[in-house]
Amino acid sequence: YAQSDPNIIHFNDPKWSNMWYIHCNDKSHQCRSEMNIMAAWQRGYTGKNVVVTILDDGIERNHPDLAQNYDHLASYDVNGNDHDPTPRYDSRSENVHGTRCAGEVAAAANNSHCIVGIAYNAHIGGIRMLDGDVTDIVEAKSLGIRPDYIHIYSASWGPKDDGKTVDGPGPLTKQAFEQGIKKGRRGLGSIFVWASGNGGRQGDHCSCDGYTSSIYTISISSTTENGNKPWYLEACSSIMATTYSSGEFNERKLVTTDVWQRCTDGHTGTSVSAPIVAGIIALALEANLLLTWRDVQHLLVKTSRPVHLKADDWKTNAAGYRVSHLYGFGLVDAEAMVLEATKWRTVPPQHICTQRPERRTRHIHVGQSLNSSITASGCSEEPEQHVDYLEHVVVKVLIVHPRRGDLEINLISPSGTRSQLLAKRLFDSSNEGFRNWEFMTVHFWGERAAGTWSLEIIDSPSRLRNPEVLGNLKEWTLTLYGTSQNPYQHFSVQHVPSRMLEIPTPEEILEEPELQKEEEEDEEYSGERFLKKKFGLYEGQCHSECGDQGCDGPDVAHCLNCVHFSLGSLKSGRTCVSHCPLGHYGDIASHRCRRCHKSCERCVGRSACVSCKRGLYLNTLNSSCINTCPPGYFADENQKQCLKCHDTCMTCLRFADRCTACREAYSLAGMTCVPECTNGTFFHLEDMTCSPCHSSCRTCTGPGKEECIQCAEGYLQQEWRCVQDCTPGYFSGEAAGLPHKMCHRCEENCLSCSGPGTTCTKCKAGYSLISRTCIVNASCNNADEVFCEMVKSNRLCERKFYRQFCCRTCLMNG
Amino acid sequence: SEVAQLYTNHWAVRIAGGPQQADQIAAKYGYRNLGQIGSLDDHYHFHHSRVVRRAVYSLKGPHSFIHMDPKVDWAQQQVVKPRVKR
Repeated sequence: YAQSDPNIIHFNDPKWSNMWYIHCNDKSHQCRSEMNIMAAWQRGYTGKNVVVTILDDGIERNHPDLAQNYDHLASYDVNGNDHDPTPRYDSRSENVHGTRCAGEVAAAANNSHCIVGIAYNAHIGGIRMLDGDVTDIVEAKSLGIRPDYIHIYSASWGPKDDGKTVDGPGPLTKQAFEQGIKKGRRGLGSIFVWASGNGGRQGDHCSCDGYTSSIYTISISSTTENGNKPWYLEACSSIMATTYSSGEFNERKLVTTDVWQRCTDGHTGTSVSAPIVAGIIALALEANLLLTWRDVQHLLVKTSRPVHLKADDWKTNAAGYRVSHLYGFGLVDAEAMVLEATKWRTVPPQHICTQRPERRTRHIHVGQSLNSSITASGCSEEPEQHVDYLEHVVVKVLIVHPRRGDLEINLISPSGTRSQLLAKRLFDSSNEGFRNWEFMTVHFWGERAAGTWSLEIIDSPSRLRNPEVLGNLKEWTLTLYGTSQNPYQHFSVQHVPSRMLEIPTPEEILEEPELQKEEEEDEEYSGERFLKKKFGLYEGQCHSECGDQGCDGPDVAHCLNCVHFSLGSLKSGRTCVSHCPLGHYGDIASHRCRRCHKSCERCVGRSACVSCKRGLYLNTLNSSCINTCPPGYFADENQKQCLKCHDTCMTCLRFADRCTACREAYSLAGMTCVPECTNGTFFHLEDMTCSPCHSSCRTCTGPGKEECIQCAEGYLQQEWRCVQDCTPGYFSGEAAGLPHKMCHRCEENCLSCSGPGTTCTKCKAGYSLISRTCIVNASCNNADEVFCEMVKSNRLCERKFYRQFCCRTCLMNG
Repeated sequence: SEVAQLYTNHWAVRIAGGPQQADQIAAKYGYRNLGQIGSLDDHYHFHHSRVVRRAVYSLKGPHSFIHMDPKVDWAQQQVVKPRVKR
């Protein structure tokens, strides 16, 4: 349990008090150890400049809680092939899902409407792709939209959660994931967050969903308010972390935005958990925008906690992480995420090592378990593949079997940690087996890779089967993902080299006292050697680098002067060289190699550097080497130079166009500076310029009259557009938080009205205007005096619900 | 029982040589090139308006010859992937 927070932030959003999973100020309930979202806000992180998109059935971009943070550059309609992700409205409200997810991430705060998003200052977009035939192309397109602009993709869908489907990404979608993590966010990797599945009641297992079990997705499950397993939860070994979501009837639900500008606290299932984590990752990215896709996964592993989540399979792996098949590493902790993010150093590169068992085909006997093992080296013989510290582990199997649902598969690591890759699925009667299906586990995170890995396959029939038809493990491979160095200690080797290596850090280079000047002093080349020459002790051939004064021995170190340059000092000994080595330049006048400034790798004069020592960057403005480039410049890792940021950037990171602050008249969108469009204009996607809004809009997201965010002066907002006068059936009134008036809908059955409530002035056909209320033209045949007295004494006709309740008859009768 | 595949009139095609080459091949077999698939280089989205929009069989016809064109590295008729919201 958590303490009630005395410094609670308060927002005026009507559902704020219901958002128990964010704050803890409700005295009627005990406070649960929570996700520490408000603590992250109090540290200043609210998702600013982070771009999240929801892959789903669209988002209602005009929703008052979404319009402020809506980002059309993070949106697309794959189903309709245009830029507007607005959902298709129908009577069954089939397309509410994306809008609900979007609100959880980035609903605006303190706007008197509905809720507060986890990252309430993040950019939010929607990719409409579920409202049509979903194909491999549709999925691949959706995952690859603006990968350099969108930071986080959140998806809460997948193959059927019916307990008998085994399905995953097609070839194009797999490539899209790979492209995303390799090239997205300009090489830092797109972040894909995925809901683990809703098939708990069908005994489904999320290892049979290839999206959530991909190493490229962050798989998120749910827990109820009391830390119980929700009825819909699917367990599996690829789940990384958990958030609260809706639970049993006596537990509190989550609230979010809904279509038609509404809010909802309807049942959410696991779908809401992915956007909650997307929001928390947005806070972490605000704290450190340079986190890679793997850094984010490491952060989640390190900071998620089991707290009060109930599961009978919590175990501690050999690296010390507590992990479960229901909740992964546990409940996410937003404050811990942002704190770790601020001081995070990128983990070493990912290595991939694939190993195979010696023996292949093996029968799986009914009622028995089959064990197959691999003695893994972690590919220590191949430096580029060497995995010592584990991240993800993937087992690919080719299994033929008469009833797939009877199989259970476990993997045991060299450290003895057991992870269940697949549980029995009662509903899965398929005889297809598993054809090169990949099972993924995160349960060995941080463990060492080398040693014996055991795969255990158990076949226990759940119904009668022909005992003579055996299953067959035809092939399996073990793919280990991880690093060759300890991911959290590698800096002591890479960036803070040991004294033995004698490579100072950039700071040490710049701060160390002046180096010895021994060879800088222009000593006369005299002394012992000269005397030896004088008395003629050596008469043999001199080295070709020796000058006209000859030598006192055959080597280059015996020269009395040099043809080109002399290097070294009297104390350390001098030698003649044709070219000066790194860190020196040739002084032609004195035929001496002189030392460059301590920060230079190469120079043409003492302080005229042309390249810099490791960790420093050449400032071409004054030929100096510095460890931090001046404003407007960035440190280019390839050229080791400070290069100019893009014209529109004021400051940038690593690349000219990866802006962190913009010049005047530009504003930061993600890491791009886009023109700051004045009121009445919007940023045009194709032209990359500010284009005029429709004349009725003050601010807008596009040129159409239905794309206004706020209305121009003299206009009122009516439904999706701005109008000069409210049309019949609407009346004008104030709108909280808006600078202009709104047209509100008249009471039901009114054709026109003068204000809210019972102020009808005209009625629809079939209704009569009685006491400024429209009452159906029908009379009650049983409305006698006693009945009408009851209606009157209970003032039923004043209540909307009872207005058609014989009111006309009773009122007509006086 | 397994759910039957539903074949659409959309194809994913991998062709080297740029969008013009893809346009030419699309026109040759009666397809319309709807452009590159996301950020996947050399992968194009083709649509054939004369093929049934949804069918339980992969219907053959002149359009099928695209699979044999030497300039086409790979082509795949798209099937509907049942997806559920969670």
